[in-house]
Amino acid sequence: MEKKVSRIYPVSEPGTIYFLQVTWEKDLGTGFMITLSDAQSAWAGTVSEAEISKEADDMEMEREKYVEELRKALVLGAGPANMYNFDVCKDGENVECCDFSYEKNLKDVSFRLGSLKLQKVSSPTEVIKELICHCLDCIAELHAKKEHLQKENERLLSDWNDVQGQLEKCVEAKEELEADLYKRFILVLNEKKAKIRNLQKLLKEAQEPAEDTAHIR
Amino acid sequence: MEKKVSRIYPVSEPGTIYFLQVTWEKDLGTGFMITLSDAQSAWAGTVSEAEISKEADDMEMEREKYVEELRKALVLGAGPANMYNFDVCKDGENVECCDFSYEKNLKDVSFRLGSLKLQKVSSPTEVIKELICHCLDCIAELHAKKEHLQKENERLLSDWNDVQGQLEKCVEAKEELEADLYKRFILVLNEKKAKIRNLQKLLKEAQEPAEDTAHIR
Amino acid sequence: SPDTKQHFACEYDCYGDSYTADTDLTQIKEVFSRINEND
Repeated sequence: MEKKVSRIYPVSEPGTIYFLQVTWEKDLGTGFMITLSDAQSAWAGTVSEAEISKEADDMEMEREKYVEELRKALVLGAGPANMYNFDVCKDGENVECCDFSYEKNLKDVSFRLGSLKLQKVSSPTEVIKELICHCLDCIAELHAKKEHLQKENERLLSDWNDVQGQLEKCVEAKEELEADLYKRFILVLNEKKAKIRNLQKLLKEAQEPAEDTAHIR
Repeated sequence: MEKKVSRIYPVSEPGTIYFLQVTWEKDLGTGFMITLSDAQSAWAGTVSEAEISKEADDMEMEREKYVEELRKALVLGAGPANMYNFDVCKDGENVECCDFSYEKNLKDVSFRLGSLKLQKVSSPTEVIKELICHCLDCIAELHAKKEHLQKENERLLSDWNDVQGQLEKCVEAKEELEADLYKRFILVLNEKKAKIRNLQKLLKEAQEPAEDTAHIR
Repeated sequence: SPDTKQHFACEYDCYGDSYTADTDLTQIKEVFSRINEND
């Protein structure tokens, strides 16, 4: 069971807050229940799957697209504050009912998304209690998620710092390795060069007496 | 202005939910306001800074420690579910008042933390509306924080992956550098060794004729 | 012995690397490992 509580300001009573509770099973498109409360009274009604299909047909809108619009209007509260209009019209004579309607604003044009008749609830106190309890449960759940994410955040930051430290050490180690290997290579190479110089000197000395001998002969 | 809403089950009416709203300015120890509602009626009262001091004195408890206990009981909801008891006692004759009390449970002993008389509020609907609005604001704020933390976590994870990738590349580069340098060193050294071998051969050849000459002489 | 010492001095440098025999990866690593910080 999914539930969403939000506040609305009916077009005909802009100064009055109503609390809108939408309840549905998994998919909004299979039907949903609307509960409206002004914190004193409460009204409830349902929109069935068939009614959703009919509404979409009447609007010549693809059903999926229509359900998405309903989700944005009633559940997500998506878009700017005045993207969706709601209205609550109480029948002056019949206090047991009220008409709840919702429409979408597009620039200068509004188009009706849907409407339904809500029946007054005999025990509004229970509805209001349930509404507040749902809000408190949401707060507790979000708080727990926030704490979890914060811990996760700290762990990730710590991990990042670790890897960053390892990277710096690796870069340093690479530079040290290069310098170290060159140092060692220079020492060994210079030994060879010293040997070559020595051999060249000996060869020169060895070749000179032979020339002298040839000269004497 | 700080505010916290929670639900309590009075000891004398364990099956009944009451919503407890605590309001205070920055520091709970400077005084706070209690609003209680059963989703139909509402009662309100205040506890002043002086009353807090008196209560702490009566309990022979350090003021700071007492305020911390109040915070745990009324604001934080800290500890196991039954760590704090609350009670709402309506005076049978006087429906305009009720006594609200709160105590702490320690194993088999309960000690009274505080109590106050609450006056019935003339417009409970407004109180309930405000309470629900506060809850909805909390939900929106926590939701935004959660989204922000989720984005932050995704960024940190992405950063960690980047640095991890750089580390792996660095390790690989270090190994490649080592192998490459050794290859080059080996080539150069072997060039020198070939030179040395050649010089030794020439030296040997240069020295042999000299020996022959000496022999002939 | 002095003779052996003399022989090795002719054949190897002070780090134990042969003057004449071509080196390879294993040998050069071995030679490098003998070089200490003081060198």
